[in-house]
Amino acid sequence: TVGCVVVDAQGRCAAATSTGGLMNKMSGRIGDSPLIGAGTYACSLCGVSCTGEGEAIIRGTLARDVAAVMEYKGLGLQEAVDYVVKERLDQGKAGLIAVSKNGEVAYGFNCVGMFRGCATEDGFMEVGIWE
Amino acid sequence: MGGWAIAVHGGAGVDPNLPVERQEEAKQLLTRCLNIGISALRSSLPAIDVVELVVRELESDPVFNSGRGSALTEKGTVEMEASIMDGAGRRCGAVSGITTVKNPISLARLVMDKSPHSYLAFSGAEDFARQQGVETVDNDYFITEDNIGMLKLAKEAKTILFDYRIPPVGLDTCSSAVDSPLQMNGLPLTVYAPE
Repeated sequence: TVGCVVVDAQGRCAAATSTGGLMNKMSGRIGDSPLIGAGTYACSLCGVSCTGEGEAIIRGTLARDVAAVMEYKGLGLQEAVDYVVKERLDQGKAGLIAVSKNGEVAYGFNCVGMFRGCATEDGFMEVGIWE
Repeated sequence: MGGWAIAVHGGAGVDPNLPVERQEEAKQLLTRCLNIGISALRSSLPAIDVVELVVRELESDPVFNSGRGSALTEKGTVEMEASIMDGAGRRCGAVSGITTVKNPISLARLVMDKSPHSYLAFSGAEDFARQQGVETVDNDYFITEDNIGMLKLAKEAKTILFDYRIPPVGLDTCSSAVDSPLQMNGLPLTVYAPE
């Protein structure tokens, strides 16, 4: 699975996710990536793209939950990402990337590594795999 | 307003024994895609255009599990899926069961912009692709030798493998994937072996 989340200079958030699914999957199996609110979500507050064990991401409505705890609990972006990865995945293994309308960027995962990269307008840039 | 920001991912759950050169290859692709997004943002492209542009690039490179280089179904074919969402107005588009569209994320974008729906799947999505005139290719375009090897591994182990690359070279390095007590929906993955 691959994904990208952006907040532009006007504070508009967007998210996109694309995947081939699971190796050896049954034909017709639908994972989290095409499900808005599970693998992908964006609103006025943030944009989120998820990857990993699709069934767990669907059960946890992961992407929407990041926006929901920001909206209802007033958490910041990284707090929201950490909360959702810790509290919503049960035993599922997954990771996600997110941006907020304030120009923040965050990621979290509870499995062995995630291919990810992020950058912000003030010059921060990072690419990594492991913790 | 805090300025622009961007993040990309290429999948979670990475084989701890992934060879260093594969790690470097993945990081170079992530860096290249990040830079494409950064220059688009500096040119004031809207966020929804930037995420589509970057994911198209990721789909076209076989390093990760999307577009070319997608994981294979139990039949050895490719069935892709994608979704996109614009935070402004919460508009969204999604597709599943995509077998011939070169860049599924762009088809998802067209569902959002050019259809009255949010989600189209399988033959309906493929028909929509023809109507919209998006670029289509044979299903073979998406299939790589690496993934044919991984599917063989998965079938031998009677498992479904996650979103990560296990190099067919050095097959013994794959045992970590097979032996690890990975579960899905609380059950050992082996339960999901094809009948």
